[in-house]
Amino acid sequence: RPSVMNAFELISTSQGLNLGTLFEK
Amino acid sequence: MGCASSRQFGARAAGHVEPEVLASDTSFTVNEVEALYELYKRMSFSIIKDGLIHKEEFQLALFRNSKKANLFADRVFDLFDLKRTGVIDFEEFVRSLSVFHPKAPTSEKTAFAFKLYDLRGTGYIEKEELRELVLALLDESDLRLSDSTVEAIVDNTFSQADSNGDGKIDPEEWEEFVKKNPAALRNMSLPYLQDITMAFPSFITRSEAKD
Repeated sequence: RPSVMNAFELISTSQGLNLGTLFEK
Repeated sequence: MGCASSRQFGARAAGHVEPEVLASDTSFTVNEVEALYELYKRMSFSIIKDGLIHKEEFQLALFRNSKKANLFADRVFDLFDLKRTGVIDFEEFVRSLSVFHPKAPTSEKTAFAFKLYDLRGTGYIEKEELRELVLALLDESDLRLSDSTVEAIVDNTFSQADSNGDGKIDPEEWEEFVKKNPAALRNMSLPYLQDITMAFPSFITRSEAKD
């Protein structure tokens, strides 16, 4: 059920929050 | 400014602080700080060649696109800009990225994420802010959810986190929430930072030669 999705977990998948891309050449 | 590493480093680095000082204040080793300088140089000379990271340069490194406006990237940039100058210097870069080191204390990651989500800087995460964050995430992804589903997700998560039910999430409630939901902090640890000396080995070669 979508309502059990955790909003903060969802947000943490944001591209803008995933700084790992800074290290990809 | 006596040692070889500060000559190699200091004068060129805006916001320069000795790598040894940065290493002792953060989760990085001296070698890791030096390797980070390679990344910093690349970012800070990518568009505006002044040795400082401007928002467009940050966006370019994150999205391969300097014009891509994004709420999350804006928030991260603003939090990295510790001196509130509108740009990120090397000291700010290292001190802020340190929070993302796998070895950094969870308390630092928890506090950083709280500030990130406290959009209006009131000291609380409010439901409207959580809604705004979810909508921004949906906007940047291909995920499409109905308004009622978004409300259900926001309401459900908010009520889990707002344990005293006063309509806002305070830092203590946030700490409890992330203890129970560690996946909410997943993006706050970057394995790359532990391997940074491997990603930018050129500096290390020079450091070893120097020793």
